[in-house]
Amino acid sequence: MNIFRLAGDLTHLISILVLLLKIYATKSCSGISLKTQELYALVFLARYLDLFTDFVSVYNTVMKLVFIGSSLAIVWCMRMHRIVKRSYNRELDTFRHYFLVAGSFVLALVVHEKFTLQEIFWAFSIYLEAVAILPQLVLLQRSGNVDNLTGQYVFFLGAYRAFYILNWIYRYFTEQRFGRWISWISGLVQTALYADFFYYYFMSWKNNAKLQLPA
Amino acid sequence: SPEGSLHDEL
Repeated sequence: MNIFRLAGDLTHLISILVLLLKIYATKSCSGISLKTQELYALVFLARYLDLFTDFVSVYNTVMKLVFIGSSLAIVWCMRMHRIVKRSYNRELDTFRHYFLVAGSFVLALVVHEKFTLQEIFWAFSIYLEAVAILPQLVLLQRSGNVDNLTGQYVFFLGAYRAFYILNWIYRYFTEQRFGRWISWISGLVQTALYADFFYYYFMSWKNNAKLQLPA
Repeated sequence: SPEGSLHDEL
């Protein structure tokens, strides 16, 4: 464990807490893409298949349970909760995310570290996470104004993978064997997809204006 | 299992 990875995990946790706060405090999920939440639930379920077979540390196991539990709880809330589901922007959240799932799975069948079920699902989860934010970014552009908590959620979600890139650089120089280029490339793509959001987020913060993404 | 196959990151 290094400071970059710890910062990344905590930033990721903060993004989830901000999202839970927004949904719980406002009893609304307006501006949140259910499709992105479903993709993230799939990412964690596919990535943590080793939850009960490979024990890394208490921290690792607890965080995996938190990520799986919170992502499923958010999807449940947005689909089933009587009050919250009424504020879901169904007509704006139209990204065909099934193509992202299919594409990531096909890529994982072709490009993986080892041809085992666990490694193929791991690679699938890495590729899917890289593009999982797309429905959310599209929804933000369509819904025009972005409320503060939603903006902060997306910001922290993007920032966490940037910390992971620093973690991979650190591990590359400190551990001879560390060459996880599947994570490297997907992590760079994932962070790059946030580039324009980060730009408009920073500009809105600098000008102390509401976050507006160009349609 | 050897470090190689084990994904120790979240």
